[in-house]
Amino acid sequence: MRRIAVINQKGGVGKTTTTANLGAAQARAGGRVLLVDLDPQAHLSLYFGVEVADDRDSIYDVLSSSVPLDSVALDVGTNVSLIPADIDLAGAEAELVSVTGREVLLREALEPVNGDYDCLLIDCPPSLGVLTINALAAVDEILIPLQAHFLALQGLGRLLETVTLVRQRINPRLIVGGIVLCMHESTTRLAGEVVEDLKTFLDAARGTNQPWSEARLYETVIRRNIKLAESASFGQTVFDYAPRSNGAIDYQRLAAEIFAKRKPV
Amino acid sequence: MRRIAVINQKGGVGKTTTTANLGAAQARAGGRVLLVDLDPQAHLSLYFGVEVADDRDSIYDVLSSSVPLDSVALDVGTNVSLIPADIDLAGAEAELVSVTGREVLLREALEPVNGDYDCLLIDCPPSLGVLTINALAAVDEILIPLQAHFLALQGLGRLLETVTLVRQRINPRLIVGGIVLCMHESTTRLAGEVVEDLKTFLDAARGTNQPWSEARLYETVIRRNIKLAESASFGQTVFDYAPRSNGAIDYQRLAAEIFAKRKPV
Ligand SMILES: Nc1ncnc2c1ncn2[C@@H]1O[C@H](COP(=O)(O)OP(=O)(O)OP(=O)(O)O)[C@@H](O)[C@H]1O
Ligand SMILES: Nc1ncnc2c1ncn2[C@@H]1O[C@H](COP(=O)(O)OP(=O)(O)OP(=O)(O)O)[C@@H](O)[C@H]1O
Ligand SMILES: [Mg+2]
Ligand SMILES: [Mg+2]
Repeated sequence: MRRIAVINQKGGVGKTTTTANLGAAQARAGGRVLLVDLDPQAHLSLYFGVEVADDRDSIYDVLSSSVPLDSVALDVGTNVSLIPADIDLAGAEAELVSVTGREVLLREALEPVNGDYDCLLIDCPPSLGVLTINALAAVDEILIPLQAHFLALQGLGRLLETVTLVRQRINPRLIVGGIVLCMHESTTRLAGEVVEDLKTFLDAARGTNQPWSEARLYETVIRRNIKLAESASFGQTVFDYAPRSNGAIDYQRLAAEIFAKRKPV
Repeated sequence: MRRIAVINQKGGVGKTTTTANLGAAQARAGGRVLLVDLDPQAHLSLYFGVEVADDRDSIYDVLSSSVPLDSVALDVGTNVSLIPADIDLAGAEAELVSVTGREVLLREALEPVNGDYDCLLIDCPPSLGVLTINALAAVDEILIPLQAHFLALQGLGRLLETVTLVRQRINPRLIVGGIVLCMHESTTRLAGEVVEDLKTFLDAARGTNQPWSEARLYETVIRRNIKLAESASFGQTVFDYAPRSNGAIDYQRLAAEIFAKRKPV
């Protein structure tokens, strides 16, 4: 099972949109996909039109009361299962502070289902708190959605520091799989500058033992496309809502690139 | 002093861009402006080209060790002072958990400077944790930057619940001043739908005793404009970087609308 955390503490860069549509693209290609919503905003759940009723369990109950993960899984499309979030998750940060092994609760919960899926994607909140650490401990690689803007680039160093620490102390397999440019407007000068900065940074890491030494800046970019924002309001992925749009084409291509047999960098 | 928290737990909707440029617009109109960076990403500080050196104090030290606020204030432009953030702030959430009165630390720190400025703007992180509660306890009104997208609209209810609780338990003066549409693309159908939803929601609250009963959807919208994203990369506000751009025009208008003598709704 390919296990990927979709992560960037910068807000609004396309994490949820990428998790939903990359997952859907991989499912269309025949992969059995598990999506986990780890954001108290529960936007990935909303994206699939899911709102967890008060008397039902969500990822919060899996983490805080060891409810089995597969008992909260929902079937949200062909080959796609979702572990939904709800607002209770907002309390997890403070509630888990003194729980032993609080950082590996998700990894423990996922163990029983490892063989049931081909791919796991975790949508993370815009922070580097205990929920995001749980995601980093539970996966083998991270995918960083990035908007080619100045502010969005600044946080990258901090994110990579956190990945290095988690790899050193909790999850020795963790690597940076790659960076995908989202909401991309390739004609702007700013986008060009940011892309150059990124390439220089990644090239400088080749051959080192940093967790991002083999990270790639994916060739597929996700263009700005209003259909991607609209699809969420219908509780549909872009493939159901606007299958011939740039959004659908880009996420299809991204899935092909990410899930192709990995060539050496 | 007009005290405003710029807040929305949805990520990437224009909080930092609004705090920086609205503050600059008001300063250009002659107001003495104090900006506070309350986000561990420290993007407001970056926007003004400020990076706090390891041996200097920031808002973190004000909250955690009662360092006087005016001792960390930086002059970042005519009539504009900034209380910068740094990465230490990321630890505040966990560190303040058991501090007595942790939610009013910022309010207490601001008291000595209340008379020195005409306007206070606080840039909040994309969450509703203890830092954001500190901002809500310290101001009289909130300004909600909102992108007219489905996911961004969903979180509004949760934000208003938090405002209601803070008003009830900590800050009885707290109201919702208004909502400003950011990165606005008025020609999209989605934007039109979201705006209708907002107006209906706000109209329904008129005459009630909800904290948003007098909230307005500001007539000024901030159009999507790449100059706003570029200006951050030069450490300049849009007025210094591109004074004739839509970004400069829109924030100038917004300042005039927000800081005009308030007419009854
Ligand atoms: N390629 C795109 N083109 C246009 N709009 C997009 C695109 N990708 C995402 N969006 C929209 O931009 C907004 C931000 O995207 P999204 O919510 O996926 O980001 P996020 O990183 O998950 O945000 P958060 O930090 O709040 O979790 C959403 O309203 C989404 O619909
Ligand atoms: N009106 C606009 N037109 C174009 N780009 C914009 C506009 N407003 C903000 N931006 C850009 O969009 C991105 C998100 O804006 P910003 O960082 O201000 O949002 P935020 O709500 O503060 O994000 P966070 O939740 O991470 O704190 C930034 O790269 C910014 O430069
Ligand atoms: Mg999200
Ligand atoms: Mg910000």
